[in-house]
Amino acid sequence: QYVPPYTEECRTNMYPPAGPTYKSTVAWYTIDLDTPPYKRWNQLLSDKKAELAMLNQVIKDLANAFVPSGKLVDLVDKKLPSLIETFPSPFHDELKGIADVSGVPLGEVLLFNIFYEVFTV
Amino acid sequence: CTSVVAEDSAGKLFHARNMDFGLFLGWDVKNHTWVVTEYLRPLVVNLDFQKGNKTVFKSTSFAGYVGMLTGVKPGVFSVTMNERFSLDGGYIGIIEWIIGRRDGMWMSFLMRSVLENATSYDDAKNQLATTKLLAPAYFILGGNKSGQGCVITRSRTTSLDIWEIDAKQSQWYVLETNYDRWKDPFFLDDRRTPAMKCLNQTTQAKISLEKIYDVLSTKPVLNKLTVYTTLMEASEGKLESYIRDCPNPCMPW
Repeated sequence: QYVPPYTEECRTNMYPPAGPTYKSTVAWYTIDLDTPPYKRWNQLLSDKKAELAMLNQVIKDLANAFVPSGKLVDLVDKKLPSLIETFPSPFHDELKGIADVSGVPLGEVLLFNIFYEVFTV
Repeated sequence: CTSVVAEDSAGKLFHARNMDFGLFLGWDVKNHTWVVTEYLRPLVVNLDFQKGNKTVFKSTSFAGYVGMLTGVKPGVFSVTMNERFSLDGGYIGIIEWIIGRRDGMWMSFLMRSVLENATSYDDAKNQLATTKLLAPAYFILGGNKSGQGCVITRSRTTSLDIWEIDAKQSQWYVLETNYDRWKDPFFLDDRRTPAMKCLNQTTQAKISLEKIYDVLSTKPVLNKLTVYTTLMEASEGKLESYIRDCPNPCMPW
């Protein structure tokens, strides 16, 4: 159907995934729960820090488009980190570790992790 | 999002989901894509959480995100979460948290805690249905034996509905998008009807993870917000994920 909502006949034989609706497989990582929370995401974030930084920049650009003064990003960077200690264990240590390894400010890492609660309206 | 738990004629359970995210977070006019959705795709990872070198649970997640939205505890249960929009939404929970009322739990942290600690399908169901949350949600839970599949509709404080598979009554699957099952979906966002049509066409006798992948690949169940598709089978501890794309023409949601 070439007008919205672009419905189509039920697809068949799509598996194994291939073709234009398939982009790639997903890489596996092991998270060792026996290592300290601060360190357990290190390997993953070392590999993905460029991608996380890019997403973070896009979100900041969107925020600055809504509030051009930059005050919204300031609020996230300066006020949100004070909330980290209220998070249950082991999450606060894990989030600190992720911020340190990735170089993304702690407030922005925290915002990414509470996106769901922010966007349920 | 679209999540499905289905039971085949032999009582085997399959669980799958499309993760859709990024609505209204920047539309790229040139490429006809959602900006945040595009930047989320490279962050998708499969995680094997281990203790004592043994798998505790597996999950599909985003790098930098410590909560869980999709996961399987091998041999025990599988679980996904779909967003539930409400005026009594998560922003109220966040305000309560900031002012010091912290008896609720962050949704994705609860999912991770359940995957880590729940010992059975019923234990997981009980925790997901009764724990106070900061935001409303749909939890879709699959087990390892006949009849173990349900959608839990949650407000922040209570379980509003638990809809279970009942294959003897021809209810051989449960399907959740982002609307309460007792209400019609928003007319511009009806993924429920096409998904049900495709599942009904497939029939219980022929259902499998491969067939559910077909359903999740049919527009508009697959749409511009779809980041990944995950296929799970709790009894075998199977979890496989694929990054998706929805070439034009394709619905933005």
